[in-house]
Amino acid sequence: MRLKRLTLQGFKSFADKTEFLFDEGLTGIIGPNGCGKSNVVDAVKWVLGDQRPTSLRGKEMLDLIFNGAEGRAPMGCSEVLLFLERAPEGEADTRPADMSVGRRLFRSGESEYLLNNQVVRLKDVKEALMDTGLGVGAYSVMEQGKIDAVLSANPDERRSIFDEAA
Amino acid sequence: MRLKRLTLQGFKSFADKTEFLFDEGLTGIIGPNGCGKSNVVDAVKWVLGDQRPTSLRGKEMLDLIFNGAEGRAPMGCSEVLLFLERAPEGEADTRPADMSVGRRLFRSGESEYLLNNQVVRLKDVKEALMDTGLGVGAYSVMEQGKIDAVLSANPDERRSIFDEAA
Amino acid sequence: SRELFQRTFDEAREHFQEIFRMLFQGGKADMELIESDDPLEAGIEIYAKPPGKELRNIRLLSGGERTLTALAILFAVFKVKPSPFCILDEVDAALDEANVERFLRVLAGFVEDTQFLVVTHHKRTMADCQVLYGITMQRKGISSRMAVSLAEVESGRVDAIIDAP
Amino acid sequence: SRELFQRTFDEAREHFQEIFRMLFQGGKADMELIESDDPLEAGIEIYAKPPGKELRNIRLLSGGERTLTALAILFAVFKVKPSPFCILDEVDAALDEANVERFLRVLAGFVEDTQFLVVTHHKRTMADCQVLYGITMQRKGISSRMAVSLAEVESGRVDAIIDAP
Ligand SMILES: Nc1ncnc2c1ncn2[C@@H]1O[C@H](COP(=O)(O)OP(=O)(O)OP(=O)(O)O)[C@@H](O)[C@H]1O
Ligand SMILES: Nc1ncnc2c1ncn2[C@@H]1O[C@H](COP(=O)(O)OP(=O)(O)OP(=O)(O)O)[C@@H](O)[C@H]1O
Ligand SMILES: [Mg+2]
Ligand SMILES: [Mg+2]
Repeated sequence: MRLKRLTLQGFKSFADKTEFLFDEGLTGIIGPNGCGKSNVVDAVKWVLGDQRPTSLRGKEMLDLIFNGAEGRAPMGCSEVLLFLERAPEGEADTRPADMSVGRRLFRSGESEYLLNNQVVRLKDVKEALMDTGLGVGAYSVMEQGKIDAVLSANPDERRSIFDEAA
Repeated sequence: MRLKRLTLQGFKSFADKTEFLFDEGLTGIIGPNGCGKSNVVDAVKWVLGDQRPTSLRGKEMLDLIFNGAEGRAPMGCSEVLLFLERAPEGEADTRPADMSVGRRLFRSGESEYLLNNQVVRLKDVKEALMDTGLGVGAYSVMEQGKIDAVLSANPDERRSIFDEAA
Repeated sequence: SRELFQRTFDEAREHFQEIFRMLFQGGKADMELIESDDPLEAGIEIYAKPPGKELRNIRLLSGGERTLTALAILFAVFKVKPSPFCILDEVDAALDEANVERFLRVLAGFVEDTQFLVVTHHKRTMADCQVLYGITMQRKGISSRMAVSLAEVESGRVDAIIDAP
Repeated sequence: SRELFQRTFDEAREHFQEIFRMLFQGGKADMELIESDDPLEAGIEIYAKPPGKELRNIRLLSGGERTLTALAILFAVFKVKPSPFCILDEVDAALDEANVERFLRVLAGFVEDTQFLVVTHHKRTMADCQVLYGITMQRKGISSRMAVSLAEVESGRVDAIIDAP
């Protein structure tokens, strides 16, 4: 399974639709302080099912919707789409290789979950992601400023890092 | 009051006697990871009276004595000396401008405190430092990896930063 | 289950020892699973001895040494059950040039089976990326993306973009 | 005493607003002393609005923006009761080139009355130091010091020293 493309629109500081193409190997994101790099990281976590606003550096989910800049009003919806290519699971697997998951959040607080452009239930997206090996906790994020925590944590707290892999 | 010179011997990774001269303005310390820069910071904190091994990244005070390297045995004593120049407190002040404080720690756990090269009690050093404006908490250290704490602390914890200045 | 945890731990421990040696170009590290009724004792103990140095409490390690040791643990666990995708957000922040180089060499060992999204300020890390996206806020408060070539980064022609908002 | 704390706070608050504006070249910040019987509410609340951006929860600030905001607080408190001496250990670690520049400009305002000991990996910070000491471990595990000139740092002739053990 490989990631192909990520689009953000109305997600945090990405007011306008912005697209990133993933490559084999290392895809680099660079730029000055505060320009939005970690926001791209948050977008990937969010579209892959992260439900906790604190893990996305927010206080509440509505913090994820673009809420204005000089000369630009807040937006009503945040949308992130992730396009990926599945690896075939044997010769009997006749499903199309291309697949996409998406997520929207509206100012009303309502959420929408997308699978191959269709609005579905959250559990449908979760199941599809699990199949491709991208379920929650199945991919790794090593976060800015949080690397040291595995050493500064007490011995008991460190277990949780292993629990996820077990 | 201005700092003039710092010497370390047997303090953490500084086995041999090493001297630093302070300038007006900014005195820079550079070097690769793990070479000893933060150890110099710890030495200044220690000689100015810091009594907590944890604040010097150790588990116990004996962690401060050079305890060996390839081809070099542990040492029996850690010594840091700080030489400074006092500002005269008015015309009646006839004390010499130059002054030094020092501190030694031996493997036995015993400590020695020095003022102008004489072994004195800890409280004599503390009083002399207070006079020059360098008492505990009177100088600032902004520590590696700890800057963010003032923001990540909860509102109540932040008060302590102001308490020191009040 | 307890058995599964033990197997995961043993495998991670082996990877940790090896990755640590690669990141430090020598030295020795270990992790120990301490079972105890005393919750203050139980858990995972970490030992790290950089080359040429004695084994000491990990609190005495330098900032950069702690980053390398932590990365060795995180990648060791990752290697037990590698995912197809991994995000690194400025994990190289505390490393000097030589250690960034060693970190990238370890990263290269994972690239065959895993796609990495890497946020970085280090030019040496940028040099190893297949593609580079520069994020800017040309209109204040609004992020936009531009593709950036490594040649542009190294010539300093994008310094205004990668370093100044 | 409560009165002394309030005066210290008010003075620090004024410095904070000014230093923040210098570090961000604009924007707006404030701190509020919240008295409350509820210990979860009481304490010091921080507000930070970088230029061109809306005021948001400080958790949404970027890593570099958090560093600048924290430095503004720490220097504001320092300014209330400046000491003759101050140590900075890699406080510029999370800052890009442009922000290091702004930080150094603020630092320059304190240099008249305070001596600073500055540990750094940033060449731009080194350029502002009156004297530079390179620390090395030519014999493994043993630190030694050598004086280093800025010309040597910039020519790369000491890269082997400042970057590789
Ligand atoms: N809902 C939102 N709407 C608009 N802007 C937002 C929103 N949430 C966060 N931001 C802005 O995004 C910015 C943070 O971006 P981000 O953390 O991605 O920066 P960064 O590029 O990682 O920087 P650094 O190199 O300092 O870590 C903040 O300035 C914040 O104000
Ligand atoms: N008592 C001791 N005897 C000998 N060496 C010691 C002692 N205590 C600590 N050390 C060594 O000092 C080193 C740490 O030095 P320090 O923290 O000053 O590095 P640094 O130059 O600040 O590096 P970085 O840039 O990564 O922060 C460690 O490798 C540690 O093993
Ligand atoms: Mg960031
Ligand atoms: Mg250090």
